[in-house]
Amino acid sequence: FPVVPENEKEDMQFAKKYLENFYDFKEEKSSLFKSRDLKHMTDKIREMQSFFGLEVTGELNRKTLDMMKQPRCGIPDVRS
Amino acid sequence: YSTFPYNPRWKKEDVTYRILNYTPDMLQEDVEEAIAKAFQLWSSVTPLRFTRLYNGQADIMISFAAGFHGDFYSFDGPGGTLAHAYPPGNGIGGDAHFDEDENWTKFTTYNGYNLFLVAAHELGHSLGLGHSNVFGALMYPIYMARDTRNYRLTQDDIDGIQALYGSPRESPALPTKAYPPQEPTEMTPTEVPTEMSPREEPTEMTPSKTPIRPNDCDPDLTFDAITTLRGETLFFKGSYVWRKSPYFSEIEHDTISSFWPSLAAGFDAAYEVDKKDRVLFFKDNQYWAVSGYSIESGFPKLIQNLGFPPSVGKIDAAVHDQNTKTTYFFVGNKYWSFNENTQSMERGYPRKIAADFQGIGHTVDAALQKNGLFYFFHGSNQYEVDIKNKKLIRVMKSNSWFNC
Repeated sequence: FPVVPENEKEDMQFAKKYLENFYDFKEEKSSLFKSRDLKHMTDKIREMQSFFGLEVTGELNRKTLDMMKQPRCGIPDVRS
Repeated sequence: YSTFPYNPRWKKEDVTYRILNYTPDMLQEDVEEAIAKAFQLWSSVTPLRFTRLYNGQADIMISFAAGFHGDFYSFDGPGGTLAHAYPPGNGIGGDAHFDEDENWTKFTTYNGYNLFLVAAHELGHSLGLGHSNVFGALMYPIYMARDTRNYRLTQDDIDGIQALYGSPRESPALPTKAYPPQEPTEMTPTEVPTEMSPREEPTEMTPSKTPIRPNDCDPDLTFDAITTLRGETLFFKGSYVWRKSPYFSEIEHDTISSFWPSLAAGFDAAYEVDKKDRVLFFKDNQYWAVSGYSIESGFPKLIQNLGFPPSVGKIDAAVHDQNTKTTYFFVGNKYWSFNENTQSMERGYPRKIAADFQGIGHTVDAALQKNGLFYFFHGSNQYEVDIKNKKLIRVMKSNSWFNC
């Protein structure tokens, strides 16, 4: 469902955590690599969208967030 | 399907398990039965045999815990992660952990997560399976409530587990995928009580025939209930949802259980109180409140809680007027007006629908407010009404919203 606007920042945090837990996303700690971080996160979003058969856009859109918020198993979907 | 890196599996056919503790949400016997049946699913399609131990170290140790519980993967409170399990191996290998902050149940219709379904998934991991991206497979990562009486592994699940362990030795006495087996087969866990009668009386094994979704542009299409939700419009019929959103052009087809797994299908009515980001669903004499995906605690409630007399057993339709903050409930040829601010029925109701809603001389199946106008659905027609000016504007087919 559509995200209530003020939730957007929270949702970005939530998505990061989700991708770390289930898609082996590792956030760069130093701010030097912010742009690389963003690209890395976009790639991981694409990977998750592809796994769930969503439209692969790399964007953190509603459908992608909806899917992330569903109750699920704690085991990663992909592993390094 | 998928397996873990390097395909860890048990290098034997006799695998042991032990239930270390219980959830207070369920009777112990229901926990034991759910777990035994979950093992049975996997033993019925492999040569594996599962034996329950009551002390000491078993291959698969099963426990309930909340938050941090001694491994690197703390649980996250209600919702989100429900459980996790480790691939075959020594020590923690094979163990399955269930989040005690969830509400565990043996049902699939009320609030909570069905322990049998989640245990069957987690034990798939304990045996070496990873996640599947096949929607509907048991090893699909997202929880989906479904009827457990005749639960069947999908072919994807069977292909995955048989890639690790092969198929059963002798042909099982039952169809390989039936669940629950009508009588113990060779593969049942040896500790399962001899009396194998399933908790719910076995019904006739007729495959459940779920009615197919009607075509969007079927001229005879009717709806049970309709509501807005955060700018979108949801149309309900049986277990199906048609979702119309300003954010994407096509109509999305979903099921009620994909949004609210613990709500039963077949709503009578639904409406949104947009200022509270809250949607209420009605079925028979009960109603639930949801905000997005989450069902508010303390539901279902009886509709008499809203002020209906005991003589009203169910409502036909409901719609909230965002301008006046009142909600109209339609029952037979009458309607009530409910004040959302005072949370009480307004005086002088019920009144006849025909007296106040121009052109609506019959019962109302569903109702909707969109762009200030009201839409009353009756069978395969809908009536567009301007209630401020008490004017019936036009009559259309109920599915005119689907760009037919």
